[in-house]
Amino acid sequence: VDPCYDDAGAARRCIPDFINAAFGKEMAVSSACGRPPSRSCSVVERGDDRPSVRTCQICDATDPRRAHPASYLTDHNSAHNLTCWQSENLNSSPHNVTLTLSLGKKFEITYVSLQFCSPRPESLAIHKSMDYGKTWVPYQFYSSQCRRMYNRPNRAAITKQNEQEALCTDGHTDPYPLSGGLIAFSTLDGRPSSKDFDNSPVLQDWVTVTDIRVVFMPTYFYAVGDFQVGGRCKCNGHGARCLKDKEGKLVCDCKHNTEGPECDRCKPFHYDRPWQRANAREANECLPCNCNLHARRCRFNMELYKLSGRKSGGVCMNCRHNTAGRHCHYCKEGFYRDLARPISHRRACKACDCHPVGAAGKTCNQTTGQCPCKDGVTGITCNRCAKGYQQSRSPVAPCIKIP
Amino acid sequence: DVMPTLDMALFDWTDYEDMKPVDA
Repeated sequence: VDPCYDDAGAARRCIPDFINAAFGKEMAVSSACGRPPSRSCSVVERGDDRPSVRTCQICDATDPRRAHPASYLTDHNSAHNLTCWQSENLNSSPHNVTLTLSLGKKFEITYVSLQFCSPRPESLAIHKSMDYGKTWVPYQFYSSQCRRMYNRPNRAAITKQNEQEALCTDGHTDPYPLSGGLIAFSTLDGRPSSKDFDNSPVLQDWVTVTDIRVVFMPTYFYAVGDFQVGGRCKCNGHGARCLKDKEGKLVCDCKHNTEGPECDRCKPFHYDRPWQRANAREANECLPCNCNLHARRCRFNMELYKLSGRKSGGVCMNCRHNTAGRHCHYCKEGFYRDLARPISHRRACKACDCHPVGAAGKTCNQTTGQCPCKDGVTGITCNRCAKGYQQSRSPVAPCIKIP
Repeated sequence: DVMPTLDMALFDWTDYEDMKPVDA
């Protein structure tokens, strides 16, 4: 069963499964402990009113039992065997600790979450890129001092005017719990248009990412056990899954006559209406141009589309088989329609075949095939003298009245 | 009555050489 079509074969919106897009992907980290082996200490809460204890451990990147590589951020997250990435001890480093995830394709994400093995940072910034890391924009800030750290107000109100703006909140910045604390950013939570997401290009843009970067501040020692990015591969409602192409790049398996990495354009010859994203009510599939089997290429014309009541804007190019018109729906000059054949037939247009002497021109009536006859000449091709006329010797006046 | 088709051989092309079809 193809989720992009209903039982009757009609197109309907289809979307890839909701996944943790970070799972199994390699993250770029600015810092990882263990080269050379180092010692780090942390305070562990034991609960049940028992006092916390300070524990120290060695991080050694060459010893699998003591390594804390970046791959632990996106591996299988098990409560019984929590594996943590760990930074170096960076008390004196001028560089921030950053984690960068490249998804390799546009995704529409719902949340970003980090589960800490260390105390949570006092400040944390999430940035996103929509162009594979070329440019970055702020996505969300967490800080106990929003104004000082990020020059933003704490917990600003979200209105329809600033839905695409990164906000700052002092939530999630408490260092307690000392281990296992969570920071979770919901991309749509509290944004007014999220209830009408299908009709909000602003929010559709807001949730679109190719890369995510997290920056911890201040520079310190951090450990994270799980990094998740919840969302769907972006196919604009025209694909139900994403696959790797020949070059190993992730792309949508596009349906509804669409193509492109995100099914973001119409396939060639499917330009009868402009490309549109699918929504719950309309699949908005790309429709083929109607060229009556006489053209292989067409283009979209917005003026014609509007004039047709937003129904058809395709214009056929290079009509063959002696046809003409935006749909190759009539015969070109010098040819007429053979009504015994459908217009889609390759011989639907016949040559006028006007008589070189009897006809006054070479162009016939495109519907009837009647050539323009000289005075006293008759017949579809003007090849006979009319009743009461006889052939003369003059090619200029081939038929003359019988005296 | 169906009239006969024009007979190209009957035309005098002397003054109209430029109008004369190749097969006339």
